[in-house]
Amino acid sequence: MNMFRFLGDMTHLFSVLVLLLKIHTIKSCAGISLKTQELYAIVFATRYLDLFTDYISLYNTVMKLVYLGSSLSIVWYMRRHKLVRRSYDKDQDTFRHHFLILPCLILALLINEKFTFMEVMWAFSLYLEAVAILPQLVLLQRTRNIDNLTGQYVFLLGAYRSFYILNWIYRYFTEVHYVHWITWISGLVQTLLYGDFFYYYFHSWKNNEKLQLPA
Amino acid sequence: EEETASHDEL
Repeated sequence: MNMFRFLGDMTHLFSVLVLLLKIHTIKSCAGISLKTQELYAIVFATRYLDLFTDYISLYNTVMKLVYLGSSLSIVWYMRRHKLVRRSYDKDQDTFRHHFLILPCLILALLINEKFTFMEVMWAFSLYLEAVAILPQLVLLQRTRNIDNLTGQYVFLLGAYRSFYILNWIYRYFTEVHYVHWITWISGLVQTLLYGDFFYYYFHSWKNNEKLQLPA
Repeated sequence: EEETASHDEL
């Protein structure tokens, strides 16, 4: 475990906790895309299939349970909780995320590290995670005025994968035969998708003005 | 050959 990866995991954990905190305290999910949350739940469910078969470390297992639990509870809140679901603007959150799932599945069947169920599911979860933020970014463009917590949530989510890229570079140079093209390319695409959001986020932060994304 | 050992990253 190197510093970059630990920082990445903590940033990712913090992004999820910021979101859960927002939903739980103000009982609102305004500005949050349910589609992205559902995609993340699928990402974790398909990536952590080895939760009970491969024990790597206590840290690894605990973090998997936390990610699974938090993403499922966010989806539950946004779908079932009587107060929270009222603040979900479904007519704005219209990204057809089903169109993301099938191509990722087909790609995983074609490009994987080994043609086994677990490895195909693992590759699928990486491809899906790379594009899972799209519904949320589209929703931000639509709703324009982004409240602080949502902006912080998306920023932290983008930052976590950036730390992971540093982790992969570090591991490439320090570990023999550490090569995972699938992970690296997916992670790079994922981070690039946040590019313009980061640009506007830093601008709003620098000029100390409300974060506005161009229409 | 990329090792397909268990994936140790989250």
